[in-house]
Amino acid sequence: LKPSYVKDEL
Amino acid sequence: MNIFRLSGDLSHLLAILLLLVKIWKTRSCAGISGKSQILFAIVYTTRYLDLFTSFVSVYNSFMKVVFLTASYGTLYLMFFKFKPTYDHNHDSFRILYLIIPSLVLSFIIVHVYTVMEILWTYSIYLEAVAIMPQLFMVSRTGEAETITSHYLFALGSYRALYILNWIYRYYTEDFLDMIVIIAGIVQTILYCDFFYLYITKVLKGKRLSLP
Repeated sequence: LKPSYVKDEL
Repeated sequence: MNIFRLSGDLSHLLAILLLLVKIWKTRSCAGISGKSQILFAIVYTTRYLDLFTSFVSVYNSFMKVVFLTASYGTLYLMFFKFKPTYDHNHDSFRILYLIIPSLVLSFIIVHVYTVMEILWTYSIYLEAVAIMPQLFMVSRTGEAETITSHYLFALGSYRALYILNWIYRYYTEDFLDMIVIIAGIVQTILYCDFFYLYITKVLKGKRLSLP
């Protein structure tokens, strides 16, 4: 799972 | 990036620009909730503070700047340039009832305790309910202009398309963020009643009016 703090959406 | 995410973003962009153009062309913001627009400005501001801290792509940064600019532009048109046309008597939803609980929730249910993360989470929770003053206004006046209906449909579709994007990302990338998914589902559910009216009335060429 990707870390939740990777914010790559808008 | 996948087709659902891209469609969602374009739908979101269309909604925001549609509203700006409508207000500009008609020189009026009648029927538009200034309170929802204030909430959206708070949403974009708290979420896109990461413009200064993290870079994802030119596309992401560009869209963030467009959303922020359009949002503040809308506020300017509503509360300054065309202020006399703002229908504040019908815009009577108490937004503190949305602002405070979202803030409290973002301190309780959050992935990581950092200022940026709490602000991001707050923006997600607030966005989920930010349309309520607008829907309340439509229900109070009992009608919405066709262009306002298109705006609401595009804005509601955006999060619904994002839900498809999250399902897709779960299977293809193992990406799962329950905070944004649950909030996105709540946000989409709020539009369901409106979607029904839009499909049964507006798409058949009728004006959206409530019985």
